[in-house]
Amino acid sequence: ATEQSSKDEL
Amino acid sequence: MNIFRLCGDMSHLAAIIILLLKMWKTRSVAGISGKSQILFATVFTARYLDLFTSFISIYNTCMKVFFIGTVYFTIYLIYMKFKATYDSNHDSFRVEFLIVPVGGLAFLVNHEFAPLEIIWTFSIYLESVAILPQLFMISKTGEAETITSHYLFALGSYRALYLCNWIYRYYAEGFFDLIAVVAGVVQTILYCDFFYLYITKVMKGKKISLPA
Repeated sequence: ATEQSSKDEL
Repeated sequence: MNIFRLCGDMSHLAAIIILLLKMWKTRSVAGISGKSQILFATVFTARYLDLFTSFISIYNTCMKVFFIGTVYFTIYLIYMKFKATYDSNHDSFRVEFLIVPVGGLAFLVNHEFAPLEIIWTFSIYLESVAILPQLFMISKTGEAETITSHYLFALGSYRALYLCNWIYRYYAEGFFDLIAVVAGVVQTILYCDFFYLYITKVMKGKKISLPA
């Protein structure tokens, strides 16, 4: 799973 | 990526395009708060510092470049090109009352006490209150142009859609970021009275005029 974080959000 | 977040980003994109169209077509920034735009520029600059260090996707990079580019272009239009139409008397919200507490909170409440994390947290907290100078300006002038109302509706909807995105991610991926969610809820709540005015008035072709 991708490293879960909000950083992939704008 | 999920449909809620995509719609949220498109709504955010639409808001910025509506704002630029209003300024370019009317060649005026009347009713637009330059202070809010400066706060948004600070939010994007602080949040997208990883623009060059971490590549997530073409979409992510393009959107970040577009958001940063347009917000600085908006500031240029307000404070330089269409400066004569900028209503600084009504754009009098004391932004230091926002930046100082938000900066302090980012130091105290974050996921990790590291520079990039604190700066990211600061951008999340700041974004939730960045619209206040604009809403304050509308309450002082007592009205908002219809196009400005559309801008605010799209801007408010973007974070409301992100709340749906976080609900979806919680149930679909078991992912949850309390800081982003709480700030997003605060940000959306600040638009509620505007949403009410927009739906009861603008949708019926009337202009928004506060305490009528």
